Amino acid sequence: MLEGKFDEASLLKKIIDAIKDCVQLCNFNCTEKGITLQAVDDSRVLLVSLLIGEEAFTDYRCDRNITLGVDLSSFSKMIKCGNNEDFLTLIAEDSPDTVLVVFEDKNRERISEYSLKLMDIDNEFLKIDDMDYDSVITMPAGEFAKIVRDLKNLSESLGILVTKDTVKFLSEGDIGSGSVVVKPFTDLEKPENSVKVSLKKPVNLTFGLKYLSDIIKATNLAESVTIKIADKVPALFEYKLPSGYLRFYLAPKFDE
Amino acid sequence: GGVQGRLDGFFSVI
Repeated sequence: MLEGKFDEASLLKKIIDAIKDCVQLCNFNCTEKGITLQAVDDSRVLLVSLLIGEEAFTDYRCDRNITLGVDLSSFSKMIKCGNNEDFLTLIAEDSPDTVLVVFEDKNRERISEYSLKLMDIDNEFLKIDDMDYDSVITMPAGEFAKIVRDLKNLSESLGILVTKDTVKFLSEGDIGSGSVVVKPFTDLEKPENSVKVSLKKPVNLTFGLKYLSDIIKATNLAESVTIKIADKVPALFEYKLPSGYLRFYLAPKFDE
Repeated sequence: GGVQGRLDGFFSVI
């Protein structure tokens, strides 16, 4: 049996909001260590990999591995019924047809329950090996989101150039071009505002802004985003959770 | 510009 209680419904709401527009039918794999999810978008360009660690819950138990096949658009409608500050508990039997979502208002004696029908989702599970990246950038998630939103106005593609200790984001389109240069910076008072750049090899890659726009929907989940890139391999965009992570692997564009 | 690459080939199916 699975019983996972979040201190605040907002965490699960933010996670589902961050992924529901790029993947729809997903298996939530529940084990004693927490809940994982892996899904590839229909165009097979973007891979979502989620771990909600046991410690992200105030109470968690899962005696046997349980798979919850969920339609995220339906799940999203249900979890929006709870207030952000409510306790949210997910409950499922060992071979479940449904998952129960229970909201408890902390200030009032109000409990609401929703039961979501599960689906049999046949999706492959990919083995993701640790890769050797040429460059790793950590920067404020909000700053990265703004760069993506701003440069999306100009083009469908975003270039990311990393040289020495400078990261240049650029886009070129019909109306003109734009670029944003970000350099390493340490904010001692607010470490989350810092920018870190580590470089083994200079990198020059291009990514589809359509997919980056999906990725930045995770911005509210973490103060900073870590971007790991290497030539000709999928880039990794990671948002850390209180325990666990939300990772996106995005295949780059290449020259014709 | 450029052609959008796919994830296929980078990750093995378990």
